[in-house]
Amino acid sequence: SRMEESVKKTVADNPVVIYSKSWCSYCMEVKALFKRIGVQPHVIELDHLGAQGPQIQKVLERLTGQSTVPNVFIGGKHVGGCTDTVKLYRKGELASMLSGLDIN
Amino acid sequence: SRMEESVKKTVADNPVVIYSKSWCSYCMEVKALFKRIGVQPHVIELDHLGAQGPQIQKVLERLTGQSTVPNVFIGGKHVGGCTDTVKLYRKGELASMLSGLDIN
Ligand SMILES: N[C@@H](CCC(=O)N[C@@H](CS)C(=O)NCC(=O)O)C(=O)O
Ligand SMILES: N[C@@H](CCC(=O)N[C@@H](CS)C(=O)NCC(=O)O)C(=O)O
Ligand code: FES
Repeated sequence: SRMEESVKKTVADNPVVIYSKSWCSYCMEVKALFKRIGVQPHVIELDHLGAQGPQIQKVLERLTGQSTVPNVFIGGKHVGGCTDTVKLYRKGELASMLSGLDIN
Repeated sequence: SRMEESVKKTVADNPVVIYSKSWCSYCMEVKALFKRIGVQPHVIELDHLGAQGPQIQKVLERLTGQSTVPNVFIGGKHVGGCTDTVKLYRKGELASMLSGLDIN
């Protein structure tokens, strides 16, 4: 579908992508984490997209198996949610994933 | 208003009250915390109440100054959100707040 292609393009074109909801504390946490390590993620606030928001959330579920936000991609790869991203950060693996990329 | 009276009655009649949204991870965290310490909170899922949910959230904001969920009350007193409750727990103050109450 066109929406599926648009999501695939977004995660391919941006080193770090977060599908988010602006009022969600877990999404705030993961955005703050990337900011703390000096990385500017490409953030898509699903609650700012009217009817498209739930549609994109469904596409993400089809593509990643994950129906929740935040939905995080690094270097085009699906990383997971807030807990997954924080785990990678604590293991030092986030840094290595990011070092391989061309970060703005 | 009648809704305001209903909220006041709820927090007066129940030792631990959580105004929550069922899909919110911060709300899940605070519910799990009380479960872990063996306390059964009275949970109101605002997203299960149709049009009343946002109205109750507005009443809570008027009563407590807090517009967010989770909104936690212990012994009729407004405690705060997830972060506030976890702080009290870590300081050992949650236990003392609860010990003074008649917990089911
Ligand atoms: N363990 C997951 C939890 C994800 C989760 O439950 N997200 C909630 C919001 S905090 C959600 O997407 N709920 C359904 C929705 O908002 O559509 C994580 O760390 O990201
Ligand atoms: N620091 C607060 C954060 C509360 C917060 O931002 N809650 C969000 C959901 S995680 C909220 O209520 N957003 C507006 C809404 O859902 O109406 C806490 O620990 O509870
Ligand atoms: S909506 Fe509350 S943590 Fe995501």
